[in-house]
Amino acid sequence: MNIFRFLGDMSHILSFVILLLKITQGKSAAGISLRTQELYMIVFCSRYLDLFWNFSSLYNSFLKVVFIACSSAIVYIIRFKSPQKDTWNPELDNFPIQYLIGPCAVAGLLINQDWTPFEMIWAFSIYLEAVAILPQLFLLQKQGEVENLTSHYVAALGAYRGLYLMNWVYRYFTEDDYLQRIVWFAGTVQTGLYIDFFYHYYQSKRGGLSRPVKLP
Amino acid sequence: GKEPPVHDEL
Repeated sequence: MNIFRFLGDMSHILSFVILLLKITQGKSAAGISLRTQELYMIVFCSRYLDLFWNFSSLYNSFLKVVFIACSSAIVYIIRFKSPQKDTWNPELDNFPIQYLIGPCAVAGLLINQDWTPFEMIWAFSIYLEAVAILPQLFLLQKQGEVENLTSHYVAALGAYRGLYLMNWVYRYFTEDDYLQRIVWFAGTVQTGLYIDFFYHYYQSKRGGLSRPVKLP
Repeated sequence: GKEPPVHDEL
């Protein structure tokens, strides 16, 4: 464990807290992509199958349960709970996620760390996480303006993987034979997708005024 | 033989 990875995990937890607060207190899922939340649920449920045999640390096992529980709760609330379910707009939030899941599944089959079923599923979850934010970014693009809490949610989510990139650099230089090309590649793509958002997020927050984040 | 990869990160 190093400070970058710890801060990354805290940023990830913060993103869950912000989103859960928004949809439970704000009683609205407007501006939130259910598609992205469904992808995250698939990512965590598939990657953390090793909950039952990989006890590398209590910290990991605990957070795996937290992430599965939170992502499932968010999908449940937006899909089934009133009044949030009525604030979800299927016409707007209509990114074809099958075009993300399919290629990631093929990639997981072909490029993985071991030819075992779990390793293929694990690689699939790493690739899928890298692109899971796309439906959310498309939804924000369509709406042009980003609601304040939503902008903090996306920023925390982007920061989490950006901090993980720093963690991988740190581990590469401090540990022997540390090699994780799959997560390095996917994590770079994942963080890259946020660069445009971060630019607009920074511009809108720079003056200290909480001007709404505008996406062109 | 190669030991299975250990995933020590989330």
